[in-house]
Amino acid sequence: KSALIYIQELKTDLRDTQLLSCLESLRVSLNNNPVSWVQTFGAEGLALLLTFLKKLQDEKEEPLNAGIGVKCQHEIIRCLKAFMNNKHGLKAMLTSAEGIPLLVRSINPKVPHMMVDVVKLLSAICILEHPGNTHERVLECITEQAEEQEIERFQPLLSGMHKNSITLKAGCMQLINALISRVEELDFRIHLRSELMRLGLKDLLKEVRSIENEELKVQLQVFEEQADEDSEDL
Amino acid sequence: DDDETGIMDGLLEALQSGAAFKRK
Repeated sequence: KSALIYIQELKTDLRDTQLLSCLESLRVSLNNNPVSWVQTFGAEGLALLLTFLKKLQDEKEEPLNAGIGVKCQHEIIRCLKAFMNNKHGLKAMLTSAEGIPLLVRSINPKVPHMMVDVVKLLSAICILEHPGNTHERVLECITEQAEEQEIERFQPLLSGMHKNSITLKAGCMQLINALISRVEELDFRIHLRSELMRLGLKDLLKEVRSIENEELKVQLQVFEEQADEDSEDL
Repeated sequence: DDDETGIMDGLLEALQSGAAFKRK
């Protein structure tokens, strides 16, 4: 199917299994077609994906369809990753006003397997060499989202760390590292760390240190090394 | 190169291995 056919399909009122199957097939196409295909899908296709993501986030699922809305959301996240895997898609995503806020809104500890993909995508956005200081945008969105929910801004990440999924623990630590390491001011890096520690990361770190997992160990080491370096500098 | 692909894959790999956090 051409990119334009997908755009036409996404403009119709797709629901549940129809939407899921369209998204699954779109993800395969975004991953396997040349960059020119992704370019044709472009900002219009991206806007349609983001509109569906927002709609699904706002929907209260009916018990009969339990899970399908979440599956569709997760498939959109996978499509976004594939879309952003080249300069054109990445630029379109960063230019879109809704892209980063909607990704941040998808940080949901109740759906660990989706949250892993979201936090990893956000951490990649944080470390981009981009004039707009993407890590600041991500942190701003995290802050705004928490204000809306009237919770501490890092609470969802800490909740993710509490889940059984080791991949999610590693993903959360990765986003924490990505957010902190890109901050230029020493004072602000220290501030962010102490905010996290106060919220419960201090106790959590003691627990997760004993987990035998390479991916997690790398992130814990980065966190501790950078904290030590900053303490010395201070 | 504007047709370069795998940008996200590269960033994710660098994050996972810790290479993305090496201080310059």
